[in-house]
Amino acid sequence: RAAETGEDTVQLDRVLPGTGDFASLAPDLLLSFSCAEVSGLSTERVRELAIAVGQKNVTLQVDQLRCLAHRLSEHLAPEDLDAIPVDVLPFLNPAAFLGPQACTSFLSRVSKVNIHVLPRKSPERQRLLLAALSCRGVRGSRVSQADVQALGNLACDLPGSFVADSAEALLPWLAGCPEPLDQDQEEAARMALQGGGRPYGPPSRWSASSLNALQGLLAVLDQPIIHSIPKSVTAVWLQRVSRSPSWRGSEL
Amino acid sequence: GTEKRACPPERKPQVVDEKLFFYEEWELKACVDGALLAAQIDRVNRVPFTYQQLSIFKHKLDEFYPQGYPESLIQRLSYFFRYLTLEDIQKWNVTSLETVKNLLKVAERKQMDAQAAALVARYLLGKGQLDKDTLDTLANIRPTYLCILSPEQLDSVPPRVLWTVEPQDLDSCSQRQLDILYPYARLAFQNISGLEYFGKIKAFLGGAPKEDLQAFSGQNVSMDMATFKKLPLETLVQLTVDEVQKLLGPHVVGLQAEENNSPVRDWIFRQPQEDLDRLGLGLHGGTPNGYLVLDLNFREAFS
Repeated sequence: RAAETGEDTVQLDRVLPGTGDFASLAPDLLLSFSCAEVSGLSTERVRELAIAVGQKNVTLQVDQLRCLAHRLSEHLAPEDLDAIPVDVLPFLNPAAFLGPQACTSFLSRVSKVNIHVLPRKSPERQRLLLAALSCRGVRGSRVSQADVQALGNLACDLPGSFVADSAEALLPWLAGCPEPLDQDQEEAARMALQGGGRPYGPPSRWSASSLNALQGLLAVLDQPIIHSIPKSVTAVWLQRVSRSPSWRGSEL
Repeated sequence: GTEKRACPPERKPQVVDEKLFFYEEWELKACVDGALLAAQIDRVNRVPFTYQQLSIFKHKLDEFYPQGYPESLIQRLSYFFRYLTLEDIQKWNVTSLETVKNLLKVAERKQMDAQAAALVARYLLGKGQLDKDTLDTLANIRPTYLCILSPEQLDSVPPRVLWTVEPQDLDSCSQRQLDILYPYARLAFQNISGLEYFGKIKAFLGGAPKEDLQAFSGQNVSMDMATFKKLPLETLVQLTVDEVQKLLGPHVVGLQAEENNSPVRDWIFRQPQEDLDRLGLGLHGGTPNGYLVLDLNFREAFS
């Protein structure tokens, strides 16, 4: 351990407290800070560190993001959101951004970042989704296209009841979600696709572009749906995608 | 409907390709065999099969390898790894770090922390060593794998991993592992104090010595009952009623609900009843005033 991390830690211990300007530190050094070091800094210094990390485009580990966010949530104004690294946003406490303006400002940023660094059922992710729905004034399980757009990546977590009640607005978004749907979402999506409603219409009228558009939803199809799609359409389409690994690329 | 149907000879596939996408469920079950899938797993990964179809394929592979997949297949699993369960992985022998790294990449950000941890565990069981890159990858997943590491391997875990540990991550750790992790965590959190420190060290208290718990009892930490129940039994029973009361703060009332369960029951047996009475919780089973407790372990010596 000493051989692997000791050197950096010793260097940081010496450097962090005495550095007037974190921006002057090399990216490698910024990359190796520990939560203990962040805990030892004042709130203002944590903010400066976060800004420096953002400016240097340093990719932090989850635990580093979590402890930076923890400290930043103490005193963060909506106007600071642009200055801190976007990766920190999913870890911030949305309760720090109450009120229509503050929550909209927070949501507009957090909806665009990769929230998948947080486990799906993690309290942090659920907290973000609930705060986002409340910020949009969503009651019940109906969301509009505008809501889905505003929720952004958070919309991937909307449960099956939302999929069933808002299929037209939600399915195209779920199709592009990077994580597989959970069982609840999967069943609701399958029912909606089988039902033939908008936006995809009945499977018997699907074309290659419908199949392209389905993306991640393809995996939820069952045999009755598959056999409803014109076979010639599916066969040609399958031949094409199986030869090109690009569909895996989009999944990743 | 439950009758097993035979595969029509003309439907028996020689290769895995997109034609299988159109097979009925029963045809996939009757016609596709595990050997073909194992040999052509790369082709399985190329066709966008549905979850239902993939589930049949997995079942076929499981049937073909009831003792677990061989390493030659594990190395080529790639995306198919996502459909495997903890139980599947626990049957594996993995000796190649390259394989571990490739599969961890597939698992990354796919809510597969438990599978990733199990994979690493299987690799370590074979005495495999983890390099820094792999440990860094592991630092991004829930550290549920800590309890399967040996004392030497625990020592190789970067200290920052300890910052992400949640109490339930250590549920399957042995006392020996907890005893190792506790001082390691103390060191990792040495620069924080007060409630922040307690919040972090809480997950590791299953390895805490009596002196540290006594120190917490004077710090208004309000330990919750779940944490209290995970304290090492031998240490817990040595704490006095006064110390436990201070340690639990408002959670002390939780002792009532746990009165008949270990470890609270064991603790009650070791306390003077008059001290327990002072708590006003109606706890029974302490040592009555004027009585001694004989350690029955010495019964044979007496006789």
